[in-house]
This record gives sequence, structure tokens and C-alpha cells, in this order.
Amino acid sequence: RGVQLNITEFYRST
Amino acid sequence: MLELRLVQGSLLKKVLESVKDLVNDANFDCSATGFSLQAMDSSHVALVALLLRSEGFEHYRCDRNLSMGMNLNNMAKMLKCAGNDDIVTIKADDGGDTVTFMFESPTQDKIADFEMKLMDIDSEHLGIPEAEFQAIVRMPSAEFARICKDLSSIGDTVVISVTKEGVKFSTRGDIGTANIVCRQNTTVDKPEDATVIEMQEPVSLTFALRYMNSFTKATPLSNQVTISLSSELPVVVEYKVAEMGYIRFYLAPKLEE
Repeated sequence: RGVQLNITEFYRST
Repeated sequence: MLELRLVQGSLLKKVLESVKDLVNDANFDCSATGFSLQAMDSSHVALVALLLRSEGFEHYRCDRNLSMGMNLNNMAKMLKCAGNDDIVTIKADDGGDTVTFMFESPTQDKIADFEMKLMDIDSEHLGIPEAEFQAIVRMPSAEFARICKDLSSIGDTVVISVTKEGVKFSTRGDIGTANIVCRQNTTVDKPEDATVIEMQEPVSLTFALRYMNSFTKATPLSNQVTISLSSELPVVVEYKVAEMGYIRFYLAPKLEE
């Protein structure tokens, strides 16, 4: 149920 | 040459127990400021950031910035061989392909050397800007661990909502629903038993309990846990590491249909 977002959608790789 | 001597070796033992099930392999970065790690879990849903500041070590020698790739399970296996009261020293040569963990008993009558092969890990490093949160909850870490454990017997996601009433943890599953509300409570004997809620504005987010339960493996590190929430950001679950640093878990939210 529901869509799990990814951490990489919030923080960009440096 | 790297030589980091931690008198309270048990802290490193507990740190590894906190992360070894979430992350398999990771790079430990050593610089003048301290010993740190940043790594995502295999599904890129959660991120762990560890910092042990150099001042927290009895002796901290780091001639050149060093990044050491390690399998955290193997590292945990070696650290399990350290006594809770042992002094732990991490040693490595610049450009070497191994790291040594030295355990000294408090009476110095037993000294152990464990040497582990380093790995080449090309890990993605994420930039995590300082953020303003809509709500920050500080509560007893054992309490938070108990809530996550109890709710995961009912459902697999938790809705964490902060309102002026307090912080609510909710879940639902095939057998039914569960709601746990914790109110601010600062009239406690011991400060670590307090629940403090700073709310800029109400916020409500949904997370997978599987990850939350994994984060609570860090409970032995600190009596308190801080949960920082903002509707556009992953939740940050932070445990302080004595006076020398922290372990922070970031978890991306779920979008409920």
C-alpha cells in the first residue's frame, strides 16, 4: 500500500 | 598513518550493532575533524550518517584524509570480540589494504589484534543541507523503540503526526488499528525521561516500520532519541553518541494513496 519514495529524491549526490 | 584510540570502546561496538543490518558495506572517512560514515541501505530508502568527533578519542592521529571501505558485518564480528570495558584502537597505514582493531583490557593484561581486509566501495555521497523542521520530538529512546515494535505487530507503516496535543503514532493492518499518543512531559525526575515537542506547525508523514525498527537498534547508544519531521523531507531519527558525536538515520516517507 502506498508508494515508498527514495532518499535520493530528496538529497543530491555531491 | 591512522591511529584512533577510543577508551570507551563499547561505543564503537554499539555503533556497529546499530548499522550492520541496515547497510552491508560502507566507507569510513577519517579526517582531522573526526571519523565518519554516510551510507544508504540497499534499496536507497534510508540513509545513515555517523560522526565521531576527533576530540572524543583519547588519541587521534590521522596524517592524511583516509577513506576505508569495510564490510560492516565483518567489522561487527571483530568488534564483538572486544570486551565492553576494552579500549579500542583503530589503526591503518596510508595506502594499506587492511585495518587493525586493537582491544586492550582495562588492566592492560590482555591485548588483542584483529586485522581485516579493506574493500573498494564506490559509494554515492549525498549532500544533506541543514534543514528547518516543522516539528522536533525528543523522547526516551526506549519508549520510541517500544512503540515501533508494538505497532509493527499490527501494521507495516506508521503515520507520525505532531499536533498541539502531542505526537501520535498510528498504524492499521488486517487485524485492526493502533494509535499511540505521547504528550509533552517535562515534569520528570530524570531529564532523559522527558518528552519534549517543538512544533512550528502540525505535520503528518507515513513511514515503513521495517526501517524504523532497524533504526531503534541504536537505542543502547543513548537514553534519548530525536525525531525531526518536515512534510517535504525525510524524517531524521538521531541518537547522540556520548559527548563525541551522533548517529542519524534518514528515512524517505511513503505516499499513501
